[in-house]
Amino acid sequence: RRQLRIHDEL
Amino acid sequence: MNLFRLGGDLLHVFSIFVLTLKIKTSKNVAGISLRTQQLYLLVFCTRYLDLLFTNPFRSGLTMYNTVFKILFIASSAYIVYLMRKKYKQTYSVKDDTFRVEFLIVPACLAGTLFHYRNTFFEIVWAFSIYMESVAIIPQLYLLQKTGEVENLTSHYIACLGGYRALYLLNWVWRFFTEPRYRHWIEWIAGTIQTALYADFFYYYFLNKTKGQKLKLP
Repeated sequence: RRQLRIHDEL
Repeated sequence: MNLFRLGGDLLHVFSIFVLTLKIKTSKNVAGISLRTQQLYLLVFCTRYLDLLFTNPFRSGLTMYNTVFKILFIASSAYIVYLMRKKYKQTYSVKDDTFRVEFLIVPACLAGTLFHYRNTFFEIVWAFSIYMESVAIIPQLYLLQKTGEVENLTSHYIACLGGYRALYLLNWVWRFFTEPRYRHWIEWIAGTIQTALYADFFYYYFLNKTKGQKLKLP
């Protein structure tokens, strides 16, 4: 898993 | 980005536009739940805390998200302002009585217990997802208490339900097109949220086909 989860939805 | 997601976002913006239009044309906020609107404001403010740290110019999607995030916070704040100040006298204060503690406290608990990562922002983000999934309940409660609403108000709720349905389709799409797409928090909360509209939709379409105002039994 990525280090920082970026929420790409609204 | 896919068409379901884009359509969902646009429908979400459209629903807020419909609500603002209803308030502006009728000059009253009767039948609209201030409690639901304030919960949405809380949802947007907690979910979009990342606005403070994200460079909107990083990518096209970041810019798209930033614009929508600001739009959602600003428009829901504006609606809360209209309801609390400008058209205060027309607010259904006696009927809009759903106890929001019963929603906020469980959402806080769920966010604290079930999140992706053990960081402040992730916990607040998870809270906002759980909170949004039930934020419509005071509005539905007000609706069934008063029994009848103006057309634009019912269109507003219908658009919100449609936006949720499109987001579900977006997740199905992403599940099959993106190999590592595993977003169980959004799936669970989103499914609950969409299911809440099922009963509303039943009566909405029943009344629409008859060309009447939305009237509940």
